[in-house]
Amino acid sequence: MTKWRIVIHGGAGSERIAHHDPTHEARALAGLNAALDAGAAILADGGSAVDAVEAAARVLEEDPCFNAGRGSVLTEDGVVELDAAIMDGRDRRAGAVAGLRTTRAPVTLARRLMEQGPHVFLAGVAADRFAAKAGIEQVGNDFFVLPERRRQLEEALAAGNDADPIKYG
Amino acid sequence: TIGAVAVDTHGHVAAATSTGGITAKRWGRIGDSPLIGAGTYADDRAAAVSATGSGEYFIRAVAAHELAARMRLGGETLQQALDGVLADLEGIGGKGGLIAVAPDGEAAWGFTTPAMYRGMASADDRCVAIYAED
Repeated sequence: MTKWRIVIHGGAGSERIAHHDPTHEARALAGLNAALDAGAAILADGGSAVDAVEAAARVLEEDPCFNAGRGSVLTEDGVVELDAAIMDGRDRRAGAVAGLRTTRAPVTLARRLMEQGPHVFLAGVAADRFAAKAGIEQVGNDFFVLPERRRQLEEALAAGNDADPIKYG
Repeated sequence: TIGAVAVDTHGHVAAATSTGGITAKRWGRIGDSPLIGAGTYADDRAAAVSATGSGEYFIRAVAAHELAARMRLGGETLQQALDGVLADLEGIGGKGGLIAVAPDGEAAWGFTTPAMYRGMASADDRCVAIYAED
């Protein structure tokens, strides 16, 4: 029997305290632990690696500390566009989505594609429509938008071409 | 960007990545995260990988698949392959981080930015960290 293991990331950043909130780091560490809890509980119970990575990713998508799902960065137009992918090492099945605006759980839509197809990769509002038909929760785009990300967008637009694209992780 | 890689008690691996992209993104730009083989890849013959960083470079380097290929075809260990891909990325001007697990239960991470939110857990241990010096 193999020793189970889960590893997660919440983004690579280039600035200490790029966020204007001194509690951000403590909240982010708590979010990382919550994601590890979700994945480890499945693996410790003999569950699959696919279930574990989807569960951990869902915790991080819902956590406003991280640039995914709720709390994502904003496009230059001030909206959130979401991308996600999931892949199963057993048979290299995969699902991927890009440019979502109303699907609350991007990684869950990617998994639905991986398991039921008909395609590997869907993009844009048509992908949101596919999710809605599949019964995957839809929300208004403002569900994903946080004031701190609006501030960062204004900062990035003011910096123009000098903005560091991965400053916020 | 967030990501998770896992190996279960049956030795199967999986990877997931999810992102909002980059701040002030325009023109429908899509980065590496949803591109299978660039920001997300899983193959029981080698490893499961999730990436974060300057997406255009991870796309060009086909980073996640490259890490698995270095192991499967080049015989590198998980950490050697991960470090090699990060060095390759730096060579073309990219920066960021990778997390990976192998079917034998090995796990690895690495990053070329000052920080990467990261965590690791198994039946015996657990850690979370943000900065390189943490």
